[in-house]
Amino acid sequence: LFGPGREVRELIPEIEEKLLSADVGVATTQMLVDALQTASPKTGQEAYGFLKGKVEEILTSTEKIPPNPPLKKGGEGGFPKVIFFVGINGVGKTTTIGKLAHRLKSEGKKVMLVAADTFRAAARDQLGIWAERSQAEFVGGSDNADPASVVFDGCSAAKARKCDVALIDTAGRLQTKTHLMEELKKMVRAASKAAGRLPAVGRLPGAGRPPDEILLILDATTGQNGLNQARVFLDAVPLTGLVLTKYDGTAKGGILVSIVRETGLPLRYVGVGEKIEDLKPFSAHEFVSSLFA
Amino acid sequence: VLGEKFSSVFKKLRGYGKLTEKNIEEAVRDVRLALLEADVNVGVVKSFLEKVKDRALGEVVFQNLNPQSQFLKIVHEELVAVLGGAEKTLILEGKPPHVLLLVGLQGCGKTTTAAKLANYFKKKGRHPYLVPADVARPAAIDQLSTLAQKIGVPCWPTKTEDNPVEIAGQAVDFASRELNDIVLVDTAGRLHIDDELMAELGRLKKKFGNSRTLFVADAMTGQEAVKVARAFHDLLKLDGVILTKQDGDAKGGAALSIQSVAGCPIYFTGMGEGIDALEPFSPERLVSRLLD
Ligand SMILES: Nc1nc2c(ncn2[C@@H]2O[C@H](COP(=O)(O)OP(=O)(O)OP(=O)(O)O)[C@@H](O)[C@H]2O)c(=O)[nH]1
Ligand SMILES: Nc1nc2c(ncn2[C@@H]2O[C@H](COP(=O)(O)OP(=O)(O)OP(=O)(O)O)[C@@H](O)[C@H]2O)c(=O)[nH]1
Ligand SMILES: [Mg+2]
Ligand SMILES: [Mg+2]
Repeated sequence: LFGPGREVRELIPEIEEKLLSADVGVATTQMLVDALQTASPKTGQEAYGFLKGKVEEILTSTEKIPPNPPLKKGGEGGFPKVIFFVGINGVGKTTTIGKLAHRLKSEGKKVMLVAADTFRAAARDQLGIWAERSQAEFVGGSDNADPASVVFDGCSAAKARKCDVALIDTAGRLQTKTHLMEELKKMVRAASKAAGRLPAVGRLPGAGRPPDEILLILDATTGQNGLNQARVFLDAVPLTGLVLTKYDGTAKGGILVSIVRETGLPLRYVGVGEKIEDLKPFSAHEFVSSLFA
Repeated sequence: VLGEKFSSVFKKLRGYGKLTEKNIEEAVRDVRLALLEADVNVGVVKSFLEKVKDRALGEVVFQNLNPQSQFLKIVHEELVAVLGGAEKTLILEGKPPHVLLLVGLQGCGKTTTAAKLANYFKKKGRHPYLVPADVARPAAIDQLSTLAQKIGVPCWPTKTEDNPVEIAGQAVDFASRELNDIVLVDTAGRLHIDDELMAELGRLKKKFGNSRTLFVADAMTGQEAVKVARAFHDLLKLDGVILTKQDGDAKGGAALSIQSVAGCPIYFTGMGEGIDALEPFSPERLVSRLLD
């Protein structure tokens, strides 16, 4: 495709097809092709290098944001670091928590898993099994309990048991369901309340310290709707990062380029399978190589 | 002379004569962008547009339309036709038990849909039976049996150490003795590139003389929908498709991509998390959203 001696101009349709097939989307593909034409490289090789560089630049421009705040032993002021896992239905939130718990455990951290999905059948049991597998503490509520109160109890228990981190599992929710986005805001406030960081008056984090991380979990097979998901979730809660799951399939996850370009959110981890060890830190370089493979 | 003048005015009023490459060029471009933004696969968009242009070129423009809107009207009709035209009913008649296998990628909604389907058939006076054949995912058996209990449908007591193919066989034998006429088998999510797990589905299908394989797919699946559907279809010969999570705002272009390779009807669409949230798939409704 990018062999030497091919007119760059005649490569454009192939480049467009490659990017569109990777779910990069119409607008971002157009932006990249326009940039390529402005740069007007002499050879196919140069064109390839230019595009890879451009995409890598988009994806790494956010890596300068550290996980906020950095994970210290015991969290801050004796309160565990709180990480929320949010996203639409079926993307891999619960499984990702199990994987991250395992990773943190191997780093010597004491981890608490909070089953705040009180809606879906067997959601609490599913997370309970991951808690066993990753040897983490576990707190769940009764069926249909108020999710925000489970968050509050879970975070309080994590502090009482001197955990370093509390990973909060939430129910999947389509971003179009306004009442569920409101429920999520309530859950986020509950975590802040448990840490005594906010006045109990319902104001969104920004004042006291909110949950330390709110990660949006995205399925690599998702098309352009992924961008809507990111926009609406970010509008509702202060997301701090992204996780891309099911990257072990054949999908390239190109929608991520548009999402990162628009939101500036860093990609923290990538899910590459269903086993507990199948979680890798994100590498922009590898992602870009695979995108253009 | 006046007659000529009038007839030329009428000719102008009557429109542009016929659809040509030139006068539909912009409309073709707009449709291509709309379909791509709706997640229809790049290759599928290309072949669809070629087919539609073949049909459209040379057509006479109707009196009240201009070429662009006439072309859009044709596109709309063709998309609805490709998606099956009208709502299709899943008819299960003849010698029971009718075995339905629910297959698809991880997290697309198989377990939830299995329960929804059981509920749908129960409401129609049938006697469904649920079989949890996912022994891999934590609490998957629990998930389906909880839903089964909720809707009052019997469910096989699968254990995690069971073999999915064996368990399905035993359950179907049992269900048919109990006079359940429809057996719904929920399988574990799997990648189309996982040869071992795909082979397991092949063995599962072989277990029954007569079964239907229903491909469950997420409405927001992107470009990969073609590859995935093709892999499942090539191996299993899909009998039907169920599109889930259509209660979101995904355009659902994956439906077109899947249809282009699986060639079987999209019977149902998942319209929510509740057990009643299952509707017959409407090509008209999806196409309106697609071109919106
Ligand atoms: N192949 C693969 N499968 C994954 C990955 N992450 C999660 N899964 C699978 O995706 C399915 C859904 O995972 P869950 O963790 O239940 O997803 P969820 O977001 O918690 O789902 P809900 O709570 O129902 O919204 C399961 O079958 C997981 O094993 C991944 O990185 N690769
Ligand atoms: N909003 C909405 N959610 C749905 C729909 N169908 C399923 N879900 C949700 O999607 C998530 C995944 O559903 P499951 O039934 O566990 O999916 P699955 O295909 O069995 O997952 P695996 O067994 O892990 O492959 C759950 O949170 C369901 O409630 C739907 O039509 N609309
Ligand atoms: Mg979950
Ligand atoms: Mg399932």
